Amino acid sequence: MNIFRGIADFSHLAAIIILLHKIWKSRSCAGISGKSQILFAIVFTTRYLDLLTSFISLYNTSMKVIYISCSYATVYLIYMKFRATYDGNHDSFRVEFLVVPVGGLAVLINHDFALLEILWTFSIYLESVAILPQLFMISKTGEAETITTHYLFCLGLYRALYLFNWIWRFYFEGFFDMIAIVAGLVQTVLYCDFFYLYVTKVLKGKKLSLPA
Amino acid sequence: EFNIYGHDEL
Repeated sequence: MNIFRGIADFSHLAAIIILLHKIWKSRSCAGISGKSQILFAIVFTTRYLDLLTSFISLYNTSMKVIYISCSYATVYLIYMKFRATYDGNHDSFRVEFLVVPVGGLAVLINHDFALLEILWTFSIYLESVAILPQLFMISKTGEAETITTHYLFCLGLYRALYLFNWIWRFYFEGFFDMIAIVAGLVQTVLYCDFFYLYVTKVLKGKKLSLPA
Repeated sequence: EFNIYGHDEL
C-alpha cells in the first residue's frame, strides 16, 4: 500500500466518524441527507460482499467491516433514533434518478458478467454520485454547519487521494482499473465546487453559506 | 491485472 492510499482510507474513516460523532453529540441530524447515507450503506453492502468469498488482509477485512457497521449506524441514527430532527422536506433529491441509471450502467459496462462483479461495479458507480442528495440539500437550504463541511472535505479528500494512488499503482505496479478510475474522477469533480467554498470560506473561519 | 474476486482497495 502506498502513502496516498493509506491517508485516503483514514480520511474516509475520519469522514464517517466525524458524521456519526456530530449526530450523536448534537442528538440531531439536521442538515444531513439521509438519502445520501442510505446510498452509502448500499454502496458498502454491495461492494464488500467479497468479505464472504475471499480474504485479502486483516487490514482490508477490518476496514470493510468498520465502514459497513458505521454506515448502518448512521442510517439508524437518522431514520430511527433521531428521526424527529431529520429534515426530510429539504432532502428531496430523487434517488431513483441515480440508482436506476447506475444499475443499468453496471450491467452494461463491467469487467465480468457475474453477480458479485456486477454488484461491485454498481457500488463503484453509485459511490461516485451518492453525495449528490447531500450537496443538493445544501444548495437548497443555502448553508451547512461547519462540522458537516469537515465531513464533506474528508470524503472528497479520500477520493482525490485515490486518484494519486492509481497514478502510483499504474507507474509502479502496472495496475489500473478503468472502471474505478473513471468513477473516481467523476466523484472527485463533483467535490471541486465544494472544495473551493471550503478553502475560501470555512478555512477562514466563516460559515458555509451560499448566495440566495 | 484487474477483475479479481476480492478487491484489495476499499
